[in-house]
Amino acid sequence: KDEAASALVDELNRVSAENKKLTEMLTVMCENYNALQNHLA
Amino acid sequence: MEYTSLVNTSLDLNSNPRNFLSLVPKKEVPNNFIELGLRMSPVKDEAASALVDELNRVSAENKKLTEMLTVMCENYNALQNHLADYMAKNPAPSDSTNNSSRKRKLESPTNQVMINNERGNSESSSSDEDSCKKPRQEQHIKAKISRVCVRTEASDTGLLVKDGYQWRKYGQKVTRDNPSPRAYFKCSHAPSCPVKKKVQRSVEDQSILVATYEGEHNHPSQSKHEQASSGLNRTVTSTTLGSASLSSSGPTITLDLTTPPKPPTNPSDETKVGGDRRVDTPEFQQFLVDQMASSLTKDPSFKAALAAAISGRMVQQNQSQK
Repeated sequence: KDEAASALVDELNRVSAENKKLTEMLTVMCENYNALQNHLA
Repeated sequence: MEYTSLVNTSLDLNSNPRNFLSLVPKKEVPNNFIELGLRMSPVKDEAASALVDELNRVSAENKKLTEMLTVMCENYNALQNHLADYMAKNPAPSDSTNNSSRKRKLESPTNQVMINNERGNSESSSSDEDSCKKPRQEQHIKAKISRVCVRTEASDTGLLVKDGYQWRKYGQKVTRDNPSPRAYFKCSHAPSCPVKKKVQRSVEDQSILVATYEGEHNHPSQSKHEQASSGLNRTVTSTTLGSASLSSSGPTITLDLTTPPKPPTNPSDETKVGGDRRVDTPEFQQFLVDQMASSLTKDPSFKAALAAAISGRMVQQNQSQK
């Protein structure tokens, strides 16, 4: 059970890090999109 | 449409794996409960349940983020394609340093996003929005490029092409591909006239001057007399220039005044007779009409302008002959 809990924590850790990275990417993507849109306007 | 207003990026993400312990009452579960081996069974169950719940929540959030990112990438690519289409229709030079910095600014984060996107939900093409910062007027100028080739006399070493307008020379430079210098002129009739002219001798034949006009005059030419002699006060021979090697980004109309339809009956006339007398000959009139007709077919606006000029000139000649 200790191993299962540890694996659970590891998985949560990994998904959270991925989540954070995805958020950063989405933020950058939004900035790029807006910049391109302003550029076209 | 502002996508930042539609896409909520503040998802209150929990990147710290220890934070999930805040969901569990501190009295029941110490922070080091994992190290303790979860000895208390009720607390252990609650902690495990909280862990699983938290994992499910973060996973769902992760999935949602990925979908949003996919949509965002698709929108971005669509917009980029839209920009590429626009640029293809309105070409402009891309030698500005501002453009390259702009390109870096826009391209770098995108590539970073695409490289980091482990799920591979989107693809990105390279950004090609360079040269977009040029003013629209300048783009319009670049779209109207015409080229005139005229033969000069052997003794003439200048870079002067008489075309009925007054020009102010503002620069000259030597290019790699051509030993002859290239002179830059700007129409000096009005400050608002955007037309520029580049004159350089042909690489193939140094006696041929190639004048490249950029833009359209927003005023009439200086006088009818000068108009009549526009580009015609040069000796015309049967030498074919072929395609000029000057590069341009927009559609180019080439008026080759060096190629008459028939060889001259008396070649010695070319060196003896001045340009103005030769203009009056029927051979040259025919040649001029043919050359203009070939050029007219390439550009509708140029066609209209030149057709009006030709018709007016022919009417004038007919009246003077009668």
